[in-house]
Amino acid sequence: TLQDMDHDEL
Amino acid sequence: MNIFRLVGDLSHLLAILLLLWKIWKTRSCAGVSGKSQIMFGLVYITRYLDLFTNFISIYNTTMKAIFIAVAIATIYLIYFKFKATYDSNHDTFRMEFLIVPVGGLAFLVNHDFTALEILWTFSIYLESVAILPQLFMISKTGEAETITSHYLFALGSYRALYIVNWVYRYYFEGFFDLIAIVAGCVQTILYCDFFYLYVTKVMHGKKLSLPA
Repeated sequence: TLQDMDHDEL
Repeated sequence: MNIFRLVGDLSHLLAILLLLWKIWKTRSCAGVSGKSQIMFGLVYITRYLDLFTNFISIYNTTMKAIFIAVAIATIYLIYFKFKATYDSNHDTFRMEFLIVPVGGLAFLVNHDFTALEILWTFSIYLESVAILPQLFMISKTGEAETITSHYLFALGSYRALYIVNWVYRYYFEGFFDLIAIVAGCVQTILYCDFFYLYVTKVMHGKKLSLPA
């Protein structure tokens, strides 16, 4: 599953 | 974005505004751990370094700016403006005992060995233990002002809601970030005994006092 590098959570 | 994360962010915003308001209105930071606030300031600064480089959304940028600004304002009130009311005798938790191991762990366990990612990881790990000096201070003084307990309840609830957000995102978006999840669970577990005291005491109009 995706480990998105640009963290979109605060 | 989902409702759990949105309510979590708003609960987080409420918590930090509540603390700032309490210190400003009562002109006192009695019962507030300056060390926890310094560590939260460090958490936001190291996590939001991408504030200008990585635009996600207006909401994301605005909230990051507010968190950093409120954290700095709170630290300023505690250590400068209302320094006379800062209870340093009870705020004795050794921050280095948290920052050094967390810094080391961020180097060892991360998603990507780059400066920004290691700082983000450091921030995530640090946030999970940043409240310890505050909880330690309450255990030493044996009580907390009601407004401070509301602050802690809102702050603890934010990460608990994030856990629900991560469950939601796993099932509906196939997204999960193990580092954030593990640290978030540790963080929420640290609030458990406080949550118990809050629900059994503060919600019944009593003052939050730890059994002596």
